Amino acid sequence: MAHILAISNQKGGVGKTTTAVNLAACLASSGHDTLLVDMDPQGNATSAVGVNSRGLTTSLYRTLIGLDTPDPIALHDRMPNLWILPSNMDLAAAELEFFDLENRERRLRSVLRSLDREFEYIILDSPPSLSLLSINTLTAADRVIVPVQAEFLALEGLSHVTATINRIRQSLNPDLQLLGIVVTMFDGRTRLAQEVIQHLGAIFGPKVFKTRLVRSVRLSEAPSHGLPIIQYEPKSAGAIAYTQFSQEVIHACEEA
Amino acid sequence: MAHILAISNQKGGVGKTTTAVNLAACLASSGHDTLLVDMDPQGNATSAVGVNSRGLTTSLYRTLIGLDTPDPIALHDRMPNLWILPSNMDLAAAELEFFDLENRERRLRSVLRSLDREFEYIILDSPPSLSLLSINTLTAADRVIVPVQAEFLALEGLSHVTATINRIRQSLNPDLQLLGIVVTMFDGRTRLAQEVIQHLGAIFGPKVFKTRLVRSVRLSEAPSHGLPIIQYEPKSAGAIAYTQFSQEVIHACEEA
Ligand SMILES: Nc1ncnc2c1ncn2[C@@H]1O[C@H](COP(=O)(O)OP(=O)(O)OP(=O)(O)O)[C@@H](O)[C@H]1O
Ligand SMILES: Nc1ncnc2c1ncn2[C@@H]1O[C@H](COP(=O)(O)OP(=O)(O)OP(=O)(O)O)[C@@H](O)[C@H]1O
Ligand SMILES: [Mg+2]
Ligand SMILES: [Mg+2]
Repeated sequence: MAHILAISNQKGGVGKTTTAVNLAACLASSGHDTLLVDMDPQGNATSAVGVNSRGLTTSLYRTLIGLDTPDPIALHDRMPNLWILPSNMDLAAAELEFFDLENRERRLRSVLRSLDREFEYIILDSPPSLSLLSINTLTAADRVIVPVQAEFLALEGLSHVTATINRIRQSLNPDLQLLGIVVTMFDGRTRLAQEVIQHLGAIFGPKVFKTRLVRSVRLSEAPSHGLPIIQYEPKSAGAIAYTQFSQEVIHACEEA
Repeated sequence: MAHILAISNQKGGVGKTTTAVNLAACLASSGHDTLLVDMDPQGNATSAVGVNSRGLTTSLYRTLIGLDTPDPIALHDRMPNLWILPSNMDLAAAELEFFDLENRERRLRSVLRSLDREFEYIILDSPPSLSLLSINTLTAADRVIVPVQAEFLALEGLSHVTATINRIRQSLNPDLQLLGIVVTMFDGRTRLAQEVIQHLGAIFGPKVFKTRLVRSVRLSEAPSHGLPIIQYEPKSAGAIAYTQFSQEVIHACEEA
């Protein structure tokens, strides 16, 4: 049975894709068969691992509406043990077309059930905003990791995020648990960042991961080369932080 | 007749709210009656001008579904000539409830028609993702300003943004024009930023605003005080950049 982890936060630009891609790559490189699922029509996770979303013969959109069976793409040439279910802009149509479908919130959950035995970890990248796609992602997952920037506007949105997780647990996915909150793009020099960290600790206590994912230009360059940070710059601060973070996630999944 | 400007980009966290709030504040402080409309259920623009979204007696949600007439809140105590139509998390429900309503894409357009004569500028902050709310925003506007971070993932999404604007122009709003693209959170020291700037110039030419909105911690601190940057730190690099940008916008609106 795979651990299915959603990387989710309605707030935009907080590092969901960067965390999904680099966590998946680190889990894969330490020997765990891992599937990355790109539930964002922007297809950022797809291009961040070097897959061209325009050339896809099948996409998540066709799989979710039942036209194709899921067919993960292996990335073994550069990233052993890593597969991806890629997406493209067609997925944006799912938002409006899902509306009248049977079981519209559980489409992804039933797609992943058929893949459950093949992988140890399935990492779901979700879009910003509360939408049918992000609801599908939370309904399919066992656990949620919430990336948060150490910024005021991102902190303000956290109460929405936890309220959404609770609503999904009550109505669609009773097993859904918050695995933890991880601070992204951390720059320890600013007073604002220190205040936000203290605030997070006060509200979420042990649910805040110890690893802070530091701000580093290398991390924002890596997607333009289609590589996760551990392949692009293995000795960089970003690679060390994501490797450490993936160890914490493995440990938290075993304990939960 | 007001100039109705949508601040829009499906990519999350690129500075839409920061640009909508600070542009509106600069237009207001140079004497133009300005209305800021918060079309994002996160309510970031609402809290960034110091309005408590939990205490609202009416909200944009009720106005859009026809329960209330629009009733802008004046912010004159701190920001003369500035009003806001605030929002709260109820607005997320509009996403699913609008679906069966008459004219679901034009709800905001008909709301603003009744306010058109009272303001010189109406600035619309939109949510990330392609959704009924962001489609409403583009259908209500005459012109669109697209904030872009000088980052690879943000650049990649630009083709989706221009495709969406073209689709809206063909089907829902024939007058919609791209006013321009503005670079946000600019940090000239990184090679990536320079490459992205060159790339933008090559594709969009004169449509790229000359002002670059520099990255500055003061800008991300200002929302926690409920103030735009020109009130929070009038002499900061962020305040100077947004003042300059608002002059460019006024000029571009007069020419278009
Ligand atoms: N630790 C980091 N250091 C530097 N840059 C980062 C870091 N994490 C993410 N970024 C950059 O910040 C931007 C936003 O990150 P990302 O796209 O992963 O966020 P997101 O939450 O997935 O956005 P969206 O809401 O659009 O899906 C990207 O350009 C990314 O490259
Ligand atoms: N020029 C800047 N310098 C420093 N920080 C900035 C700047 N512009 C925006 N920010 C900060 O970056 C974060 C993202 O900006 P903002 O929330 O305005 O983006 P957005 O596009 O509205 O996000 P969303 O997609 O969630 O609506 C915020 O924490 C904001 O305070
Ligand atoms: Mg993303
Ligand atoms: Mg915003």
